[in-house]
Amino acid sequence: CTSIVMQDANGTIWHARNLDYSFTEILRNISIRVDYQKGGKTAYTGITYAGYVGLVTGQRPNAFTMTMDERDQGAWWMNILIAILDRNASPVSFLLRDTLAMSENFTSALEKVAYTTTAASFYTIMGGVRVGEGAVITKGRVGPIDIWKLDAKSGRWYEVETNYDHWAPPPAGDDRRDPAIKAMNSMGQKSISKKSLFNVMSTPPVMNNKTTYTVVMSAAQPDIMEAWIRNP
Amino acid sequence: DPVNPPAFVVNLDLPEEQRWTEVALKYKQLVPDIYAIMKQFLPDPTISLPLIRKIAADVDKYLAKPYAGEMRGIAKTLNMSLGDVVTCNLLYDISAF
Repeated sequence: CTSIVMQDANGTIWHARNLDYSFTEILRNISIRVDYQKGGKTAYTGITYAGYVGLVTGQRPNAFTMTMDERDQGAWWMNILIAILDRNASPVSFLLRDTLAMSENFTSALEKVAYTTTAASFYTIMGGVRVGEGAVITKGRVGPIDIWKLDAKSGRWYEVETNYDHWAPPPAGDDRRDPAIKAMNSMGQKSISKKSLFNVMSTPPVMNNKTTYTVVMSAAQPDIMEAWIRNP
Repeated sequence: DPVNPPAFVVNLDLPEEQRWTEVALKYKQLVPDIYAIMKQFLPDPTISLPLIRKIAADVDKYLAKPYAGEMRGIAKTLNMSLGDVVTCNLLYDISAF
């Protein structure tokens, strides 16, 4: 997966993601957009797969956006044991949906994701509605390993997360980070739009044979949210 | 050309078991196939599957609301075992290592 959170020249936060996974062809066929409604009003929106009740891509309108990228650390049996033994440990996709359902703003969402015990480690990429509200959380099972916040004043107007710790070099055989950075720099902070972000996410190998869908969203402009099923 | 995925409403005012009925019925032909394929992706299935079945057998104890009820509803609509639905919904947590 590749997720990018950014702040445009006007201070608006944007968020884009590609979801890459195995079983790609069939997942493309069951990709859906879901509006979760209460009292006839959309409380939050997710892009997911039919039959999958958790969320790894979602937007709470006028509050925050969030995506999850896989982080392969630890041992599978430890993940299951934690799920069985620790009643407070949440499956990752359930935690993201809970956060979209319950947290009312970027700060409370970040706290909830970062400090809830989870069965597995992962990356959460988040965008809010105010200047500076963007972050990549590298989450360990019991708490955050790192919280990397946008800092446009220092030149960090975007952050790219794929499936590797941002402070370490990506493996040579799976470097989607540097092509994404190159595409973002080429686009520029003043040229951010739904179309330009779609183009960034369509750049090989940011988009690749395992990409099932692309999403562009902006919590402050909830109508911007759009998903596309990809067939590279 | 890229196309937008189909859009659905999940009505959170409905009982958990009924929320995904429309989606499950629409994808009734595809979802069981992907569940079957995903099961092959499990690490060391002779060990992991029994552990997952333990969670599925007492899903209300191990998984918080509303997820247990929603997965029960999907399993019922698709006429599948709850264990298969739980397995695929926990696939990330099992396979991220």
